Amino acid sequence: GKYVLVIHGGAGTILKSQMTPEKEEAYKAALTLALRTGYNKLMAGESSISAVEAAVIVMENSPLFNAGKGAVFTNEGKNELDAAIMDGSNLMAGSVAGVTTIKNPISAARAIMEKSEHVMMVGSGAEKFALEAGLEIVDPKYFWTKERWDALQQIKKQDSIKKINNQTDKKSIKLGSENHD
Amino acid sequence: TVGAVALDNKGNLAAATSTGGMTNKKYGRVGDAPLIGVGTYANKLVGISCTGWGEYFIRSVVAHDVAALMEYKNMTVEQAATEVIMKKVPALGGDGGLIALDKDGNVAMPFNTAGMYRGTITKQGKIEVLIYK
Repeated sequence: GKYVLVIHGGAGTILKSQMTPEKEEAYKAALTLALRTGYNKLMAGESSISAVEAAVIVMENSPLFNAGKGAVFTNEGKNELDAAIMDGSNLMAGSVAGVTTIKNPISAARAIMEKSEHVMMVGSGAEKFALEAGLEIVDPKYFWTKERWDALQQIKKQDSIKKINNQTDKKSIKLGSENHD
Repeated sequence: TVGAVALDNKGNLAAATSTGGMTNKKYGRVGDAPLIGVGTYANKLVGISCTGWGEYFIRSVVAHDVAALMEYKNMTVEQAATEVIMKKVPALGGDGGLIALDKDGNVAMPFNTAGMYRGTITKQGKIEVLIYK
């Protein structure tokens, strides 16, 4: 065993046939930056908690990934974000769900772990806590990207066609090609 | 969804996951990512971060399941992660993947979808980034 950091940027219907060379390069560059950023924390003697937070922030800030900027949209056209972090040495953990104004949800999860008596906080309460903890709060529009917005419109169109064809069973309502978290 | 698992020079593991969830999800829907033991988990043995069809990962309690197979059945990280992602989750009808890193620096990155954006870096700084199977 020789690895010190491993990352993912999501799983799903990711096909080479649907990927342009430029897009593939952009993904690889973003993943490489996330790895280097987390690795540099480790080499500076910082904790694994700091390393994973730093790596995830790189990917939250990239519009390429479904997290932070570039997140997918709810049925209502909103970005509702979730995140969690856990320290294996003491089983401490922090988690947020359903937040719409915290620029880096992973940092809110860490703040809950380190600066509150709780593990999980949701919605406006989590946002209030993040503000009090000094985290960056943004207008929900910050998370908007055309690609994800268009994907939502496409899926809603498909769903309405399915409803017309009376295909409304749970299985057939596949939530789009990106039917993955 | 994005995630990371790290092993620091004190031998401590940490796991982190962040997501926008699923396109067209209902208002207020929560997936596996923020649920400790489901999409994100770390103990002294292993750290895990998941990505997939959240509803099925929640029902399979995926991350803690991998850690439990290692702790109670002495499986390696590769065996445990593969068991859960390639057998248990599909058996329920879901799909996705995960990354796992154990206390000895061994990695597992199984997925049962067409692809998963993933990457590793060694103690010496050697990077590998992958996308497809």
